Amino acid sequence: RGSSRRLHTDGFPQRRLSGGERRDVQREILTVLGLPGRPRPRARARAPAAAAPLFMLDLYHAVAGEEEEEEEEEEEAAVVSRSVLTGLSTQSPAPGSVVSRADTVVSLVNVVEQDRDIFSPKPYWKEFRFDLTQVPTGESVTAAEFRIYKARGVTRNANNTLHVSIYEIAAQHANRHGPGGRAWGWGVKWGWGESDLFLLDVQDLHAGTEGWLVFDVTAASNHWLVDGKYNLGLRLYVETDDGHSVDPSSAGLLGRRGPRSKQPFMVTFFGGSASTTRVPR
Amino acid sequence: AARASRRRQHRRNNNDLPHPNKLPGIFDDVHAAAGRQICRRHELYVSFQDLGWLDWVIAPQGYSAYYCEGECAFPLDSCMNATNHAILQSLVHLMKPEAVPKACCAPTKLSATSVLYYDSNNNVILKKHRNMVVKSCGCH
Repeated sequence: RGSSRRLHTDGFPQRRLSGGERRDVQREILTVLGLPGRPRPRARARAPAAAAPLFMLDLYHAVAGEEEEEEEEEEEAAVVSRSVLTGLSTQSPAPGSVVSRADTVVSLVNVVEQDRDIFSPKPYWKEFRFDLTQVPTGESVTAAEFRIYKARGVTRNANNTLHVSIYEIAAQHANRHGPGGRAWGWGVKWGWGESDLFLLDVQDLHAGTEGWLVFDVTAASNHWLVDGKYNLGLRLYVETDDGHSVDPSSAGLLGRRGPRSKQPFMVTFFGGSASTTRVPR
Repeated sequence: AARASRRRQHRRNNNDLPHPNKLPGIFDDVHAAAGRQICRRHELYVSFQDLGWLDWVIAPQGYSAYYCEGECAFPLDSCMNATNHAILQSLVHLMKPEAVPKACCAPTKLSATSVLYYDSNNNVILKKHRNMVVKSCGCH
């Protein structure tokens, strides 16, 4: 309130910082936090119901809980068995060991999605390509997951078995434009036709299953981080027991057009952060 | 040595050092000689709210960082987490206070803290930052 000295709650006088000093203080703390500058997320990000923040908040509480456990462990010198993180949220997060070994966990939400649906020739698929620009450098990927929500979907028999498989798009061929092919984002021309695919993970489930599906895409993530040009995205197929291709949307797999709390995202765990050397003043 | 030992006997009575099982970091107001506190951990809360960062920091709203402060005066009892060197330095300081300073009260154990935040692309990042929280203090 105008006075140059303000009494802080503990009774010690607090010096009022000048504008420049305040900026320096913030910059120093951001540097300690390993941030080049103050992030400025778009306002919409503050909507609480988005899937990735909800998942990451559960992960945060799990990690914070572990940090407290470790402190109690050391002080009481009691051996506390490391509890596996299960059932924390509607989504079961990664196993405890992956989380606690990671220095950084990044959830990627900016994704370009393309569907080959029932209005196109079979096989049907969904493709997802994530923006990796904000991924920390100097750290290696210890695990990466692709999370997509499956609703009930259009199915005659909820007990039928579906095989959901995830591939890394390893390469795309030049003349792959089929009739009606469309250009898509990221400056890369996408269209139909064959690409080189690398199988990452498969899950078998009932047609009536509802909930989050988690696929291990660590191999692809490692590949993308070697060089961004390899980031051609993920492709998801759904097939019946007798090999018939099923439109993923009809099977209930929600893409970017689903509710915010059920949109697909990726979670990448990084470890071995390079120690940030402080710039001499 | 005899005279010294009698003087040491006399110092221990009014020095009122804490009982060994009262470790630094437990918030008693323990006083070394002449009312000064022995080396111990003090509360220090870093508030992201005060920094005006809650538009991008999701959790926590701040965290307890603590700091170390207090005397490393002779004799450095076992409860002061003193290094061997600090013990020797405090002895030399006793003899030559002008030439050699007392040992420093500093963190002997630090732990990590995690911060969950949005980046500028609305990705959500959970980052563990090591050596951010003082767990125990000692004389160095």
